[in-house]
This record gives sequence, C-alpha cells and structure tokens, in this order.
Amino acid sequence: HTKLLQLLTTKPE
Amino acid sequence: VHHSAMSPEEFISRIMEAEPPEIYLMEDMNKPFTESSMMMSLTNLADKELVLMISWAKKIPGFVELSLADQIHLLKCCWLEILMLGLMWRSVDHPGKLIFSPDFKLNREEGQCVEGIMEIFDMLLAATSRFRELKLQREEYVCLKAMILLNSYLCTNSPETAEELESRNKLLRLLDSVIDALVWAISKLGLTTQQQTLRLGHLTMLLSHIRHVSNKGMDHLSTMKRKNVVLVYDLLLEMLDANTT
Repeated sequence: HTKLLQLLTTKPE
Repeated sequence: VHHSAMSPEEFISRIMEAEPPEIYLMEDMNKPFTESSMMMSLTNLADKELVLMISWAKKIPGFVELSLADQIHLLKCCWLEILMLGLMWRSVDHPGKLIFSPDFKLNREEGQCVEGIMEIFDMLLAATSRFRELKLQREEYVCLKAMILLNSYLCTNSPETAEELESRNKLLRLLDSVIDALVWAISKLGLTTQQQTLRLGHLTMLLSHIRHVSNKGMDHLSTMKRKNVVLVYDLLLEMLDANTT
C-alpha cells in the first residue's frame, strides 16, 4: 500500500 | 446533499470549509541558507502540505465518488500546481516575497543559493502579481484550486471500461459545479456582464501559467534529488516519482 492510497482510503476523523 | 443539487453558494461554502489549516515549517532557520538547507526546508514543508492536501481533496463535494484510480491520478497530476497556487494566495499581499509559510518567507534574491530556482521564483512572483492586479478574492481562489485538481488529468486519460466512463462522467459533472461556483463568485463583485466574462477568462488563463511553472518545478526538484542536494522521501517521493518515471 502506498501512502497516497492509504490517506485516500482512511475514513476522516 | 449531492453536489449536483447544491446551489453555487452552498458548493463554495463547502469548499471554503475544506480549506486546509495554516501550516508552519517549525524549523530553526540557519541563515544564510545553503543550497541543501533551503531545498530541505522547501521539501519538508511540501511533504506536510501534501498530507493536508489529500484531506482537502476528500472534502470537495463529489471527489470521493470518483473511482479510486481517478482520485489517485488527479492528485498525482496536480499536487505541485495546488501547492503553488496556495503559495501565490499567501503571497498576494506581499510584493516581491514568497510566503511559503508564516515562519518561512523568502525574497526573490534568496533564491540565488539554489541553482536554477530563481527562474522558478520569478515565474511564481509574476503569476502572484497577476492575481494581485486582478484582486483575487478568496471565493475565486478556492474555486480555481478545485478546478486545477479536477482538470489536471482530463486530457491524458481516455476511459475504456464502464467503470472508468462512469467516473469520467462524474468528473465532468463535478467540473460543471466548480465552473458554476466560480461564475457565481464573480457575479457577486458588482461588475458588468462583459467585465464578468473577461474576469472569468483572465482567471482561468492564469491556470495555464501555473501548469507551466509546476512542470518547471517538477523538473527542478527531480534534478535536485538526482544530484543528492536534497533527500526526497515519503509521500513527496511518491508524488514526484509519478511525474518523472
């Protein structure tokens, strides 16, 4: 998993 | 509410709320800069801003409804343009200066210590002056930023599968909403119809300059990385590699 993909797919806080 | 059912006013207020918070570099400046220390400060700041940029994009109504592949491509295509437009906005009231962050402000001449960066600083300052002449408003600025994101990948991608086509159509409808929002923002300024049309033209034409400076900046950063002047890592490395490999 790339960092970009990880940031895009994490739910907003 | 879906973006297609939103009024331009609602749409703008949503993208105004999506604006990332002010960011500080929080480093002790060792002035005078060396080529390496200035590049490290610039890239450290860019890396922090990129993380916030992803959260910003996700808050633009309709963005997360695009396919994940489109979301990735759009961000990889436009990230430096978005950073540069943000820099121009922060610098608009400070002629001759580039306000990278409240604790990291550079004069044009300070660009002398990094090979090849003065040319880019000059292009950034020139575009910033144009925005100053036009008296760019915050509402217009947030629309232009969303336009850069959504427009960045339009002419390099031909959809093939049904899923790609669906995402492409969503993207086009989303661009319609942003254009409507910009037109609405301009209509609030008390201009004649002709002046409004001209303003829309002038503002959108500036985007081609921003793309140009971004391409120059991308080449510069990849050269600095190749010459080991600066260590590019993490998210910034991923975004840079997408444009250079």
